[in-house]
Amino acid sequence: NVEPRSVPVFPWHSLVPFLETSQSN
Amino acid sequence: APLSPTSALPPYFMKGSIIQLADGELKRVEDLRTEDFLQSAEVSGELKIDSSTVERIDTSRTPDAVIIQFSVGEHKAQVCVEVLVEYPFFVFGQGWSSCCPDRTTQLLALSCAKLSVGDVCISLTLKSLR
Repeated sequence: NVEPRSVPVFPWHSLVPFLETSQSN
Repeated sequence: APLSPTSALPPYFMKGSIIQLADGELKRVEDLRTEDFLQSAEVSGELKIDSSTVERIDTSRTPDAVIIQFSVGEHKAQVCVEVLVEYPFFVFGQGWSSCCPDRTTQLLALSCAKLSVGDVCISLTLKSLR
């Protein structure tokens, strides 16, 4: 009997940094 | 020097972590390719991929950390970030790379290339930014 366990899923954009320093509109 | 605990790194860099692309596809972090980021940015509509070139890599006063100077985007904005030596960046056409690949592999089981000056990394920016 294998207990189901939740596996975390991460969004793709969490893997790469925001480096841009410009001000937003 | 003692290894910094893996908890110092986000869990999603651990080999086997499930990553969801913008179109809903699921991939393991170690299987991601440059195209996955480019296509996801296209689909997202809000985010844009920037090219960030490594200009300098200096040692930091913080133990086990370095200061990386990037030239970011079309305006070549100079940005410095301080990261742990094992922190992985995604290099266009090359994949995951860090300043200390052996340490990254040891802590995250994620195979990694050596990050070097001149490497072009993937970074994000909001499309709404000027």
